[in-house]
Amino acid sequence: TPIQNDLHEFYALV
Amino acid sequence: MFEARLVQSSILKKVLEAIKDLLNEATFDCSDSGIQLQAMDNSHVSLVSMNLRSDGFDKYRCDRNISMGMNLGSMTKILKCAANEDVVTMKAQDNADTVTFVFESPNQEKVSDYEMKLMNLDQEHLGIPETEYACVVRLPAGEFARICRDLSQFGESVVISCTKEGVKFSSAGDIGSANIKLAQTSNVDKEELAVTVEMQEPVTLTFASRYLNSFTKATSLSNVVQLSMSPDVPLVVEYRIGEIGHIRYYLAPKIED
Repeated sequence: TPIQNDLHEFYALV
Repeated sequence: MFEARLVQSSILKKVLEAIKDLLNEATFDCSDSGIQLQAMDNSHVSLVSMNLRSDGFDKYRCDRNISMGMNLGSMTKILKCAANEDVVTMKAQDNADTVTFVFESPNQEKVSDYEMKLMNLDQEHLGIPETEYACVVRLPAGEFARICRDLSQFGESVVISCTKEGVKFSSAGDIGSANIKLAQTSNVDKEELAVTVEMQEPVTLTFASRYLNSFTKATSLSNVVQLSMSPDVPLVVEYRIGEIGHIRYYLAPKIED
């Protein structure tokens, strides 16, 4: 089954 | 002093309906340009980004930038007190710890005000760059809601595949599998009924159906929904909010182990 990614893996905190 | 007046309180009700499935509380950042909200759901899988432009309000005044942390459950209770045809005004003093909602009936015979306590919320803000997406699909919002609902019966995941011919939504699980293909509309009489695909390269991505279903709570805001996808980046699901702004949902894809 595919693993759910977290948004932090795509966008940096500002 | 902050004051924002909207003749159609139903817009605010619909906005709240569109975000309260994903968020328990959120900070409304008010500035001269309008009201912005950015918040992730508790699991940090999806993000809501909303913008209401100041020029879309019937009256708008914001002397100093203010951030109002609101409990969305409480806000829902208050907005239930407004009739759909009421005029709504949100008001707050600078540095206030409360916000006031004023509802006026169209003939001005009934005026109600509700004061709500604000919250100090720790907010994580993500920097989302302007992105050219490999595929941009527009389809009727009601159709998208129907597809998400139908497919969520089959599995926890929905695979969205976009090619220049159209877009395919698939799901599989214990009871079997389902595929829904939408072809690009050849003859477009009404834009809100059309399916259009702008494609630079084909994209296939997998998403949790639970979140897609939550996004469709925004269906009453707009006839059309726009899906933007690129390989290995979050999906963007966008609904316009009349002439006043938009709500965008970002959803991290699932990736094969």
